[in-house]
Amino acid sequence: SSKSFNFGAYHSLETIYSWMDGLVAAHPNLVTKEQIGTSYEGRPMYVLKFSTGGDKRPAIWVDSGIHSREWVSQATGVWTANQIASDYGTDASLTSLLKTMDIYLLILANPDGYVHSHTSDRMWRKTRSKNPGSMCRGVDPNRNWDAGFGGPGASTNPCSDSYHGPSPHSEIEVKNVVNLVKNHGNFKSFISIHAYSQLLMYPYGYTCTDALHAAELDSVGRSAVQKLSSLHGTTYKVGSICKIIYQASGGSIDWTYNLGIKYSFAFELRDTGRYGFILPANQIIPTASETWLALKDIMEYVRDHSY
Amino acid sequence: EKVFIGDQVIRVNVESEEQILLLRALEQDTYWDLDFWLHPVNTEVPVDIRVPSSSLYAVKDYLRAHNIQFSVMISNLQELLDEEKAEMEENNMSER
Repeated sequence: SSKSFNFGAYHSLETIYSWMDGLVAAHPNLVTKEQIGTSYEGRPMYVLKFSTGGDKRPAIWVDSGIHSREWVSQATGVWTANQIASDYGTDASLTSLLKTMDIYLLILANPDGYVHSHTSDRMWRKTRSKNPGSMCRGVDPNRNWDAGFGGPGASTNPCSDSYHGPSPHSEIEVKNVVNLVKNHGNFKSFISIHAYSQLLMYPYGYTCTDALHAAELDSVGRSAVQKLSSLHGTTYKVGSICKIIYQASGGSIDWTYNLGIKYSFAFELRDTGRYGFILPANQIIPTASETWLALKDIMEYVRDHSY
Repeated sequence: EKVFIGDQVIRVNVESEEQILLLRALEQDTYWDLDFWLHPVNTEVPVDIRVPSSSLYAVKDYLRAHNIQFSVMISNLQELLDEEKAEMEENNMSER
């Protein structure tokens, strides 16, 4: 149960999946666990849906840990799920949001990679699919979306950590999300959580051309980061993927933005580089807590700016 | 299970476009089996590279030869991973 669960620790996939069941059981009128498909190696992929009723209401999507080695992302996803459940009914703003909107949270966006990073290679980033004709496995699931697919900032080499894969949405883990988002048809915001380097980004990554709503997204991002920084003073940069890091094609938020989901963002959580992907577990809760302030700020903006 | 004994993560605070090009050349060289945690982009963003122990001398020599300043961010990656693993096992036991 959430009372005995240690949110300040890293956990295996089985433990997280089991904990999800406990969360659903504790909040039966708010949280459901829905299977959106299976991974390449046959693991179920579960999304937590926070809803107070109705079908296909306007919704906000949050996923964490599409790059498996970025462990603080998945840990933040777990903490966030618990926060949403426990704040509902006590936090007026979140409660009002959930009266009209749903939140979907995919804590383990790359289950095979996550397990592989726990059991075989802590530094594993990609999926685990086999690449015909190559000794190397896996596709970078954040180069696999149908948005400038195969363009700059993605590799054609299956051995590269940024290999884009044979075709757009070739990775079942990506396809599962694509199917859900398309079938739902009413997502207003799509937020993807990565680590590290402390950035809040918006489209585009595959081109350095400004998105149509760049100014608004920049403003929303800066407001969110201001909230985030207010807790522990963590400094974030805000900007488009291309301008703030580097050109990277085939990314998820570019695809969602082009699909019409205006409020598409990607986080890079702590740290600035002292530990990188090996962020100590004692930083999970501070990281998740500050991220929540930013997430909530974005969600409130989305709620108040329907389109 | 893959181990990272003696692997280091080094940080380069890039000072010029020339250094970015040199680091990109390093990134494309597969011989040293480098894992770029943060890629060479511009002078405002640092570059973090996990360097296998077998390539440490060569990579550091390369950087020094090109007058690229660097610092060691993680001196032995496996030590940190061992600590992480021990902590996870301990947490797992205490939950039970």
